[in-house]
Amino acid sequence: MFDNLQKGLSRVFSGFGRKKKITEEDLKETLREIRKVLLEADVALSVVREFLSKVEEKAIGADILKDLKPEQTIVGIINDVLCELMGPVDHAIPYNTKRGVTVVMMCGLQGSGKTTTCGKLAKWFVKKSNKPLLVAADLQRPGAVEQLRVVGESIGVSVYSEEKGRPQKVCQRAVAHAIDKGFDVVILDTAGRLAIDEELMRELKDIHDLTTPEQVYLVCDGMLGQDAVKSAKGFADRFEIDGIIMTKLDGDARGGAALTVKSVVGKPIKWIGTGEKLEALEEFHPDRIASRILG
Amino acid sequence: TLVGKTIDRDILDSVLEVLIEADISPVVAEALVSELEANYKRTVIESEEQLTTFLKEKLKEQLASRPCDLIVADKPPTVILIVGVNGSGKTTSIAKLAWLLREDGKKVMIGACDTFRAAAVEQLRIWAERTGSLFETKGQGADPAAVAFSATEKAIEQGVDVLILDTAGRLHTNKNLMAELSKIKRVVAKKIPEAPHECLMIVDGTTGQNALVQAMEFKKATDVTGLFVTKLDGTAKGGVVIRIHREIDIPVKFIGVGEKMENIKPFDAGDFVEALFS
Ligand SMILES: Nc1nc2c(ncn2[C@@H]2O[C@H](COP(=O)(O)OP(=O)(O)OP(=O)(O)O)[C@@H](O)[C@H]2O)c(=O)[nH]1
Ligand SMILES: Nc1nc2c(ncn2[C@@H]2O[C@H](COP(=O)(O)OP(=O)(O)OP(=O)(O)O)[C@@H](O)[C@H]2O)c(=O)[nH]1
Ligand SMILES: [Mg+2]
Ligand SMILES: [Mg+2]
Repeated sequence: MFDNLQKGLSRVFSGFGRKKKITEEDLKETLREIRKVLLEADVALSVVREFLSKVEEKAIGADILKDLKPEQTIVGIINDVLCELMGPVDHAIPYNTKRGVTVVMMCGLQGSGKTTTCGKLAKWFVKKSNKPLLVAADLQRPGAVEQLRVVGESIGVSVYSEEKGRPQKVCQRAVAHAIDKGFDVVILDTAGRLAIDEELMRELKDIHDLTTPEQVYLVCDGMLGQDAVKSAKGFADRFEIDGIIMTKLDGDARGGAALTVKSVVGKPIKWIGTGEKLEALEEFHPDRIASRILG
Repeated sequence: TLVGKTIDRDILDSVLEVLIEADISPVVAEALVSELEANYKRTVIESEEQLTTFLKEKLKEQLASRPCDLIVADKPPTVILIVGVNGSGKTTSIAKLAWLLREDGKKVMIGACDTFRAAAVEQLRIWAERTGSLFETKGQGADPAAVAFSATEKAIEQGVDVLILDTAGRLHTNKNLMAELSKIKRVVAKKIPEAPHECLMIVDGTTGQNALVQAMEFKKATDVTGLFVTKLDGTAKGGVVIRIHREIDIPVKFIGVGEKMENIKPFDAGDFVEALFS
């Protein structure tokens, strides 16, 4: 693992020449190389800085300048800091036994994979013997309700939708419908929106306040770049996010956005999307994404 | 204030930060900053804008050298193939192109070659209706190449000016899906040898460095002739296109600035570069 980082680091280390121990300047050079790898992997600049200062702190703490095998120690530290920042592993979904339904609200930028992921989560719940209800809360994208309806049909999960109405009211009525009809999980598929869209963010907050979801998941595209900081912060600043789902990680994007979003939101990455089919949802493992980001 | 100072590490770092945060590739950003440093070595900075003006000029140089207009076929229909990764904004961007062409009095047909994703045909059908475009489909599950072929045939028969083909989102790492795209291109060329005359790759403006390899791979599969960068109404800057333009020689032709069909703008290098620094 860590191909790209290993390559970059061995270039730096070979530059140290025959000496066994490294100097402060060598450490600085090493940090610059790590920075290069992380930026090319799409980790946000501010998060890279935070990462490097943690690595430097640990390296100094591990007495790296006296170390006879500094390269091994540094790679070990990088891996540890990355896993520490990407973890903990937490795939649990707290069920609400008081009101009889557990509400999960999905939100995120346009095209991030929310509707598909709603289907994936519904399928996951069915496997765990739950009775989920999908709710078509995107009333603005052409064909969005139909898309969720087709998704639900393909996995035998009911979809709640209304001919017309505001998303807030549709969601509120959907929860009441779920309790009434004996569904135990409600998954709200909301419309994609920009974090800077005041009106739509207020709509999302309304949905949140009216349905009091047990879980709010931010669905993020695995190929996001530096903007991941702003968009994640935009959502996290409005209401409590409980988990992150990174999609489209079946591609070759390095996925640095995972580190960015995790660091900004401060909540666990619960799952990753690894394909278009509704089975393509995997539990998140920090060590796997760590080695991917490091190339 | 920078005035009266000479360039130092802190100033260069803060400039580098702006470039990197705009998703300009780190290697391109470093090169620009080195150029800046070389140019202003030992000179005293006269105004705050001096450094950004220098950078803006350099960036505009990298973007402005290619024509950004849509390619027009010698005789109609002009066929435009739309490709790109999942969720980038292909279907919505087609609506925008159709709207633009319709405003210009053109007869437009849209072909539904995304026969895979749930309700893809329905989504496109609604946009065809809203833009007053003809719509060619064989329904969900049909062979995309068959739809492309018959749409091309019908476009010729019905005297259409522009035929725009929607395709399913796909990751460039999926060999089979990329081969399917090449097949769609070949099949269209069977009907009109020079078609598709234009192949626009839709790039999500929030995408990071992966956009470069996307452009490389899609270009191999369908000879991409232009980029359409979407979602620039958000906070993302789309700086990845600079390297795509430079290393893969594909110009940006349009940008998407919203979810409505009117939210399309022809690419303007000057505006784009100004926005990188705003
Ligand atoms: N390859 C791949 N494609 C995915 C994944 N998740 C979603 N997609 C695809 O990404 C595209 C967008 O997915 P949607 O579910 O429509 O995204 P959305 O967030 O609901 O979009 P909006 O509602 O418009 O904001 C579709 O083509 C999906 O099939 C994934 O994990 N891998
Ligand atoms: N804010 C904003 N949203 C956009 C823009 N272009 C597209 N979108 C939104 O992005 C989402 C995905 O758009 P689609 O047109 O379905 O994307 P697609 O590439 O066809 O998706 P697949 O066919 O599933 O791969 C929708 O919610 C669109 O409204 C844009 O310029 N700005
Ligand atoms: Mg959706
Ligand atoms: Mg589409």
